[in-house]
Amino acid sequence: NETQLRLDAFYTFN
Amino acid sequence: MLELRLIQGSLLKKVLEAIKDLVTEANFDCSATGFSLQAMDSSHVALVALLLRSEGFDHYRCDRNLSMGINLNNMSKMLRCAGPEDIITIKGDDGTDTVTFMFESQKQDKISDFEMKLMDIDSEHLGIPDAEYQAIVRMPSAEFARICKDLGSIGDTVVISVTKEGVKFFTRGDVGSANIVCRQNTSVDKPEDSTVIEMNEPVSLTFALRYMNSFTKATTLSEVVTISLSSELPVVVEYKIAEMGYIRFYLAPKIED
Repeated sequence: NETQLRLDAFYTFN
Repeated sequence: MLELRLIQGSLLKKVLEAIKDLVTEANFDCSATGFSLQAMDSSHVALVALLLRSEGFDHYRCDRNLSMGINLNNMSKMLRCAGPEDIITIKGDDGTDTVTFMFESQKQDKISDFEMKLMDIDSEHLGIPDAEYQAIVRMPSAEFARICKDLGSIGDTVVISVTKEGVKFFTRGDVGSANIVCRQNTSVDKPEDSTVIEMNEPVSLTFALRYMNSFTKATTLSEVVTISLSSELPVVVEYKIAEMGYIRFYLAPKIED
């Protein structure tokens, strides 16, 4: 089984 | 005051068709640099970044930075009313809640104005620093689109692996599995038909095909697609827009539980 990561796990909000 | 005149208006039509299914609402930002957009899909898994540089426009006037909140479906409806050869001008003003799209036929014998309501959108800009990628694959965009479409009929996810042998696309579903390998191929006369692999380290990542297939709607914008991969980062799928800029899609990977 796989989990979909979100972009905010990699980048921060400005 | 904002006035952006684009001779090749079809580019703007294609850009909208490429992003409107991924993102429903977004702020278009206008500055001296150009006309840009950054927006995430509603689940924050994918992001689109668009830049159309000011130099690429026939006429570009942007007195001060302006952000226009736009429903992309509505903008797409309006741009579909422009002919394929039409010149498109985007006009806006500070303090108004509308934007006007003007379409001029090549012969200047038909001029249409479409005024669209703007909306307030809370923008959530992500800071995306420049990164070194473990592998960068350049390949014909139509080939990449074909692979994503074919694999999407078999499975939900694609494993993209780059080794010195080439780039491998793998999926598995209820009916079976599929494995497509593209080897480096630079011996063709047309560079846009080449597959070029720059690899610092082998890398293998898993992505949702639903998003990849959505990105390939940008195929009409560029003959070449660039796929940048690193094990610690979202993939970047980039379509260059000739002499104007780019459309980049970022997609977070899936990981094994």
